[in-house]
Amino acid sequence: CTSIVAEDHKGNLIHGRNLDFGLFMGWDVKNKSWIISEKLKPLVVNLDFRRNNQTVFKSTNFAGYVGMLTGIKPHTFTLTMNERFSLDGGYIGIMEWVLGKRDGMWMSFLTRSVLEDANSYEEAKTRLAQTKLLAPAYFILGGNQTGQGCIITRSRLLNIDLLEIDVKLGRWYVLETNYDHWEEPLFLDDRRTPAMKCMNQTAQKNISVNTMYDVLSTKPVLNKLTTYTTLMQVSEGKLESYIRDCPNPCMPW
Amino acid sequence: STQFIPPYTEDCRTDTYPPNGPTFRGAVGWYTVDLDSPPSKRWDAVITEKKTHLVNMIQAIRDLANAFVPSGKLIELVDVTLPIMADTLPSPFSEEIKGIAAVSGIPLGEVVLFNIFYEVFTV
Repeated sequence: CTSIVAEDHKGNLIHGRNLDFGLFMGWDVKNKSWIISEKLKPLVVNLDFRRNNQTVFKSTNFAGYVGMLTGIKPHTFTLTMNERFSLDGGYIGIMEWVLGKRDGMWMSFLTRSVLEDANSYEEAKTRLAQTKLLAPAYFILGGNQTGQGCIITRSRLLNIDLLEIDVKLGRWYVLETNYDHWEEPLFLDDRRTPAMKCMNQTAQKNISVNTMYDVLSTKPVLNKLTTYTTLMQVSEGKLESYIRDCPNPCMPW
Repeated sequence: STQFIPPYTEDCRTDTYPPNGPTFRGAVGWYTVDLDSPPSKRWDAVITEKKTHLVNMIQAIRDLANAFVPSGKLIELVDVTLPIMADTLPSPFSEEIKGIAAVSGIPLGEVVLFNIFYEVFTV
């Protein structure tokens, strides 16, 4: 996965993401693609969650999955999550759950509850940072004011790090793939460097929905695992998503 | 250097929006989920339309599991134990997952597996 929150030179926030999934879950030799990734693509849907006939939040989802990986609360905040690998992972959380220790939350149930119930960027940030989880994760959150964009690095129990946009420091965007931002990514899976190179090449004065889509369409940020790309503009309350392909030659991950 | 290996990597793309060409498979349809309706009914419209694709995806996961455990015991384990876990999941997720299983006809355990896959995948 790759998630980006960027602030343009007028202070607008744009949130984009590629949802990559299906690694090592069966390779289709004939079509040179991952089996589960290809099976997920027709299941991609955009959802408008409504209460009292009013939109509460909108999301890009896989039909049949009730949790949230990508969503927007119009005019309030945008949220995506990326997988975080850790030895203290989800299987420990599942074992604790089975053994009756149920004070943690399932990751995508937390994101769904935050999209449904949180009423501000700050409230969303607090809940994502402080709620106990069954599995580690990265939460990438965008708000509706200048500077409101952050990456929350979570272990199962703790909020390990919070990296926020700081335009004065020249950090006009935050970008997360699947590795802690203070460490080098796995040398065989460095999508961060190409993505940041393209963001820097685009520059703040040119960032828009269009150019964010360009960055998310550049190989290996786009790869064989990429099922969909979503672009969100909080000030307009807009979410749009596109099912992706990565014709050969293309990186398997 | 391992990330600069053209043609598997490339210079930063431009003018890819609006989406077009070989990296754009298609747009995504919109559905409404009514949070005022009972949790077990909220996903009926989506699942009714996407049922065939959902069944295909679950079958692909079944095939993968059987590739690892040809006896089918792994799928049996999922179908026996995960329905029990469904009852431990918080509301409204538990009822929504049961509603999806009922509409799609997919065994409840396998719908639960799909919904907790992020935690399971770390295995």
